Amino acid sequence: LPAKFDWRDKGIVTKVRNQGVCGGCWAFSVVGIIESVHAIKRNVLEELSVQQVIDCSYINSGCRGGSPVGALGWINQTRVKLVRDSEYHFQAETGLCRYFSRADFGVSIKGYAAYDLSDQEDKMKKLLLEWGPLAVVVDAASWQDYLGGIIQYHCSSGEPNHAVLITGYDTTGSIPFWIVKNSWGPAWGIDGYVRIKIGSNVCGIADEVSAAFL
Amino acid sequence: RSSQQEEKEEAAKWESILRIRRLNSLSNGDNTTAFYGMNQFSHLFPEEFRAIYLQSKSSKVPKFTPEVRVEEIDKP
Repeated sequence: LPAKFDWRDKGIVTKVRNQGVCGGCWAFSVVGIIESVHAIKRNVLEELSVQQVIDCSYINSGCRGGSPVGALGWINQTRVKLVRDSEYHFQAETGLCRYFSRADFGVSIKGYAAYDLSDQEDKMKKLLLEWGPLAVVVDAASWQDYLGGIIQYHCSSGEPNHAVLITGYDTTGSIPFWIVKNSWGPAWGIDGYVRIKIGSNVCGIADEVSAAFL
Repeated sequence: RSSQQEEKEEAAKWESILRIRRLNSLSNGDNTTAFYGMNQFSHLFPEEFRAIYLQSKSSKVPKFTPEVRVEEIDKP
C-alpha cells in the first residue's frame, strides 16, 4: 500500500457541501461515495442529488436523521437512479419525493458492503483503495470546535451520531491519519475536511464502514 | 433577532470559550494534534449542536472477514 493516498488527487471527489440545519449527513455520505464510484467507473465526476435520498428514502427520517447503511440498502433494493444535483436541488428540509422517468439520466448501484472494521484499520486502507471512498459513522460531538490538526484524543467511539466519508490517508508523518470529508461547508475544519488518527478507532471511525458498487 | 436570542447565543459562546480552552490545554503542546477554536458552531450549546447536526443513526453490521466476497453482499 502507498504511504499516502487521497482519492481527491485522482479527481473523483466532489466539492465539500453544506448540509445547513438539515440533519441529513447520512444522505451526504452515501451520495458522496456513489458520486466517487461513478467517477471511478465512468470517468465522469458529477454531483448527484442528496435531496432525492432525503425525500425518497422512506426508511429514514429525512432532515431529522437516518442511517447510511439503511439508505444504501434502500438504493440497492429499489435500484433507484440518483439524478443530478442540478435537477433536484438541495433544500435543507425534507420535501415530497419527486419521481423521474426511466429514460432520464441517473446513477444506480449494483451492490454495497457494510462492515465493522474496528480492529482492522490497516485492512480499511486496502479497502479504500479497492472500493473507493468509504462512508463511516462517527461520534462527532467534539467536532463542534474543531479547526485543524489530527484528532487523537477526546473523541470517544461510544456513540455514533454523524456520517462522513473517508477519501484518503497519510502515514508519512509521526501520526498516521485518515482524511475525512465532512458536509458542514468548506469553512469548517481544513477546507471542510478533518484528520483522524489511524490505529485506535478514534471517534469510532472503523465501527461502521460502508461502500457502494456500480 | 430578539434580545433573548442574542443573550442565549452570548451564553453559548462563553461556554464554547471555556470548552475550547479545556480541549486545547489537553494537547500538551503537541503540534500535530487537533486544535480547537471559535467557528460557525460556537453560538450553539452542545445539546443544540447535537440536535441539529448529529442525526445519523448507526446500524448493526457484521465484523469484516477477508474471506467474504463482494458478490455475496449484493443480497437484500
